[in-house]
Amino acid sequence: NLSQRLQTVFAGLTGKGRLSDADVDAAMREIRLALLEADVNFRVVKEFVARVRERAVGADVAKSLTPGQTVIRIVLEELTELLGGTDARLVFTGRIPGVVMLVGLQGSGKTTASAKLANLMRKQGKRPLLVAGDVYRPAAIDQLEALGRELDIPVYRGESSDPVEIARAGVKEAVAQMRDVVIIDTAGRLHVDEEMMTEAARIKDAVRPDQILMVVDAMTGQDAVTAAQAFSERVDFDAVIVTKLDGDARGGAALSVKHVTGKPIMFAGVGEKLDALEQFHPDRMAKRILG
Amino acid sequence: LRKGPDLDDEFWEDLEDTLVGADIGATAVTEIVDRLRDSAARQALPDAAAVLDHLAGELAREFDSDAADLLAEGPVVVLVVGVNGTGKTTTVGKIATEAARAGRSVLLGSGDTYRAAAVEQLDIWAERAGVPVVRRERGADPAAVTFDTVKQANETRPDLTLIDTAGRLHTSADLMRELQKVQRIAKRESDAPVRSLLVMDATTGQNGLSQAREFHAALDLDGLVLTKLDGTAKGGIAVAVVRELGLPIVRIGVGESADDLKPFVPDEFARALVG
Ligand SMILES: Nc1nc2c(ncn2[C@@H]2O[C@H](COP(=O)(O)OP(=O)(O)OP(=O)(O)O)[C@@H](O)[C@H]2O)c(=O)[nH]1
Ligand SMILES: Nc1nc2c(ncn2[C@@H]2O[C@H](COP(=O)(O)OP(=O)(O)OP(=O)(O)O)[C@@H](O)[C@H]2O)c(=O)[nH]1
Ligand SMILES: [Mg+2]
Ligand SMILES: [Mg+2]
Repeated sequence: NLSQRLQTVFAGLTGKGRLSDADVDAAMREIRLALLEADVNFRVVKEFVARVRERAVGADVAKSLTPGQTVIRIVLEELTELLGGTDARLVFTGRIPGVVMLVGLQGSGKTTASAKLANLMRKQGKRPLLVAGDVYRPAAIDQLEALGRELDIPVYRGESSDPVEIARAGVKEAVAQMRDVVIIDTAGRLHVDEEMMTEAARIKDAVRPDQILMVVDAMTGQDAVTAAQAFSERVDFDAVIVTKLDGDARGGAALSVKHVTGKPIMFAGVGEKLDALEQFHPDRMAKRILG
Repeated sequence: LRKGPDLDDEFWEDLEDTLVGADIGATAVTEIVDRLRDSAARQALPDAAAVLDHLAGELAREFDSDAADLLAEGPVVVLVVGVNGTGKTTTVGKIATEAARAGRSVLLGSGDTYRAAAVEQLDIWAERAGVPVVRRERGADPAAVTFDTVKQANETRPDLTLIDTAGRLHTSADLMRELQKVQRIAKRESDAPVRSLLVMDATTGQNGLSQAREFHAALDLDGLVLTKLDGTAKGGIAVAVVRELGLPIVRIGVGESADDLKPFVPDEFARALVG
């Protein structure tokens, strides 16, 4: 792992004084490799390594730490800071009902996350209504309805085949049923699918969500940046949910998405069950990315 | 990537970036580019275009283009496996459609007895393809559905039997054991040979190698399908997987409709990787 590799890099050092340029070069190579192996986007890696290098060159090797430990600490601090504060929470304007909309690439975990969020909100004392906005995927609406039944949370499915209309009607239904937060599940879509990205923007314009969450699979590779940037431009999401963190994917995509879009990561999906949603912890994610 | 004449340091760095950006993996990319610089020098490759051609050729050769199509070897039973959300159910639907159009008889097995509306989802695909599907209630033992499906296949002898399975993380020992049991039952009961196909998402990063290794160790896979190549991800992780495990890429997924299943063409795939 990175700690061990850095120990090897610095094996020749006497452990006092400052780190030289040459010492740091070798260390930066190891850090670059570790981050790329963790699926951090290569452009983000370049910027990140440049930042770490600045801090590492001339870094005082503390008496109590080896040079390798000094560099690791710098890397962890920078990663944790980049991954964002621990206070990213769902923010509602006070308008009733509050509206949350989920977007993302196919198969990332949106429908499951919609149900998990509804579950969380009910535990927080809210009365959520799930809205089945995916009219394309076979049995997508059945899927959300089944999850709603499991949670005993109502699901609005609408009569329209237009997701914009379903979203609007879903919000009206929430008012009628006195539900105070609406969670809109949308179809998976490619950021290069012009029609579908326009649809997402139209749903947003129609119901003005308080929060739009992009759902990103933790095992996504270099493409995470391209997709996130496009979603940020077309839909301007507010925060991210990273899913499938119960696996062994290092999750570098999370760092890339955060760094490139500036949007906070709010939640971590950690399993298929409907209670498997956690607050995102940047320090834990930083350690995970470093392996 | 500039395709101009100069093979300067910037060209080689840009090329490394392109390949890393395609998810080929940093260590593999360093090896590939080092070897390529060497070839470029020894063969006096004249310019960037020549180097990229040479590279595309090298990458294409990593894939076995003579592998027999395991979907056409009928009668055959194929277990479709992979981690959550990669496109297994959709791929089963597409393969069923392709086979039915080619005049082959098809039977589907609804082996995902876990996820909400998984059975309903496959039902719709079965209906679209015009093929029968064997199913049980949600929550049933997937081994039982497998058993039923294979029994029916033994009776009706379809050319192709496809068994959809629930998505699962390769890190879950219980779920991998469940899948091994499904395979064991299928092989024990089936008159036709039983093959296993791993469905991987082209947007997957380096974790894809870990996925493929674990599924291969558990099931001794026969092939791969790479989905969502209609996006911007190049699917370079398939290079690492094929290098290590030597499996054929049986089909690629390029969209969400029944027609969006294509043969895997190494030259085209390699071209797209080098941009
Ligand atoms: N292990 C694990 N599986 C997850 C997690 N979140 C979702 N899944 C699984 O991932 C698969 C896809 O989840 P969905 O909720 O259907 O994904 P989606 O984004 O709605 O898919 P589309 O609507 O087709 O784009 C399912 O098998 C889920 O059970 C998670 O945090 N961990
Ligand atoms: N763009 C695109 N989307 C695809 C492709 N293949 C599948 N999908 C989509 O990916 C999502 C997930 O597909 P599924 O077939 O449900 O995936 P799965 O592996 O069966 O998922 P689980 O059973 O939950 O593990 C759906 O929205 C599909 O329409 C493809 O080749 N291109
Ligand atoms: Mg969905
Ligand atoms: Mg499925």
